[in-house]
Amino acid sequence: LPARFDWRDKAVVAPVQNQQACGSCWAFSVVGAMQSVHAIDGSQLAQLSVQQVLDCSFQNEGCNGGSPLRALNWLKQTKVKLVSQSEYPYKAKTGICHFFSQSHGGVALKNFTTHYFSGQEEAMKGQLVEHGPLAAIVDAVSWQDYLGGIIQHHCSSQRSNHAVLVVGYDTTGDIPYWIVQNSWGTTWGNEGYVYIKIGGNICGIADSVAAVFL
Amino acid sequence: EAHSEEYNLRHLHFQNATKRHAYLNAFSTAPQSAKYGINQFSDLSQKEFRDLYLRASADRAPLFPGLKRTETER
Repeated sequence: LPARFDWRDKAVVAPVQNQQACGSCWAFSVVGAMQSVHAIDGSQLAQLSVQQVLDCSFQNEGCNGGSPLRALNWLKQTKVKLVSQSEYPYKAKTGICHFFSQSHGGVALKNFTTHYFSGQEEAMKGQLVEHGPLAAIVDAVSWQDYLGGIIQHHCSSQRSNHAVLVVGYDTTGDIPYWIVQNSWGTTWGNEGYVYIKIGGNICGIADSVAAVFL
Repeated sequence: EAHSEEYNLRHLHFQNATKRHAYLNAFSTAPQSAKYGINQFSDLSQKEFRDLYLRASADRAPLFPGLKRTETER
């Protein structure tokens, strides 16, 4: 594996989004993974509709919260095609699901894997390089005060409450770290990104990690 | 408005935030280490922040079948 790998260098990661005052991180992480893998597979990088997942993934609760796994199961079972963000824009509140005809263009999820990588973050790096950006859940309580740098302490695992997108890693410095895209806008953290030390399952980054297949 | 109830509440949240920052920043002085401080969430209480932004739930995922399982894991 390379010492440093970042899918942003390959122009397959969409810009940082802002979920605003809506608990929709779970939808942002899943859609972020799908639009990146769609671009890695050779399509033009296009932003897909988070609002469609928010409104239509009925096992989840829209702005009141949800689970990336339940959203992925819904996408896989229904074979719903995610339409572009411009067709079904984000409103930061839960709305009525809009349905589209089967002939309507969009991106469908074929399959996904999800694993617990604690103690195996080296293998998680391999998954990232092999399958593209990964949807992960974390404990982000201390992120309320985060300004930047590499998180190494006081961030528990096994108490996940937030969903993010792992887009890369960098092990060239003294502290190896994951490069993680958040959905709180570009004014938070490192222009919308957070760096988490690799090893020790900091913030629970390795608790439940999903790769998507289109 | 200054000294309105809302103002005093937000001011209290700010004060609590600065105490948290001192605690969080005390752990490591390594240059690359995370820094904590005033940002757009500093006037929210921890409960407000959690209720607004930390709404993801976790489903248990199977252990990645990479490494040989130790006896205990088996």
